[in-house]
Amino acid sequence: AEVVPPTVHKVPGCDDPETEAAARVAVAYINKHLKHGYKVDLNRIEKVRYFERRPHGKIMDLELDVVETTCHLVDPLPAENCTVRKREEHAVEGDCDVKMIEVDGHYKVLRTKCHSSPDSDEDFQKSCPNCNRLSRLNDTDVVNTVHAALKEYNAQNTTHDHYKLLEISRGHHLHLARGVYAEFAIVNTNCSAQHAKEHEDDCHVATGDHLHYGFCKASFHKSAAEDAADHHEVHCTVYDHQPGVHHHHLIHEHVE
Amino acid sequence: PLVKRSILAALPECPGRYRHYDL
Repeated sequence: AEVVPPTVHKVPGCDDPETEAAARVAVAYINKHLKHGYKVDLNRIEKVRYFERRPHGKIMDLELDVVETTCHLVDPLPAENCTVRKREEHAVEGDCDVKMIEVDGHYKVLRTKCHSSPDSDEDFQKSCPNCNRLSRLNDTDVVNTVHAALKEYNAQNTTHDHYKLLEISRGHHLHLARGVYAEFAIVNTNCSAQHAKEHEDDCHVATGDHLHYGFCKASFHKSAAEDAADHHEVHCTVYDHQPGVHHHHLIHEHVE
Repeated sequence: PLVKRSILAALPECPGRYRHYDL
C-alpha cells in the first residue's frame, strides 16, 4: 500500500482548552511515572501539533515546559495540591516531549521524554543575587549533612522504626550562615531503631503494609567559635502506608 | 474580487502563557 504521510489535522493554539486538557493529562502521566526528585506542574505549553488518526481521533505532539514543586515523589499529596518551588530557591525546570492520542475526548499518553535542569547559574544570579545556588547531589558537604541528619533522626527516638536513605533530592550551601541545607527521602526497614544499633547490616527495606516512605529537610550550621559545637537540625515527615504504591527503582538504585 | 487574507490570523498561537514564571 502506498504510504501516506500524516496530514496536519488543524493548527491549534497552545492555550486552546483542548490543548490544555491534553497537557493536564500529560503532566499527570509524567508525575505518575517519575523516577527521581519532585512532582512537577505545567509552566507553559511550548508547541503543539495535531495529526489525523485513522479511522478516527487524532495524534497530538506536545512540547511542555514544567517546573518542580516542593512535593517529593514519595509524598502522597496530589500534584495539583503541591506548591511550585519559588524561583529564589533555584528552581528546576523540565522540557518534555509528549506523544498522545485523543479519541472522543479521551486522551492516552503514548510516550514522554523529559529533560530537567536547574535555572542557569547566570540567570539565577541575575534574578536573585543573594540566593543560594543549588549544589550537586553528590557534593561532599551535602552528602555528609544528609548522613549526619539521618543518623540523628534515627537516634532521636529509639522506639520507632529504623530508616534508610532513599535519595538525596536537593542541597545547597548556606554561604552567609556557613552551613548546608539538604532535602532527602527515606524508607523504613524491618528493624527497630534499637535492633539497628547492633545489626544495621541485617536491616532491609520493609515490605507489605509495613512500608512507609518519608521526606526530610536538614540543615547544618558551622559554629563561628572554635570551641562551640556545630548545629544540626532535621525534620522528617513519615507518610502513612500507601497501598499499591511502590518505588522499586529508588529502592534498587539507592538502598540495595 | 481578490481579497488579501491576514497571515496573522492563520498563525498558531504558540508558545502559550507562563503559568508560574519565565525560566
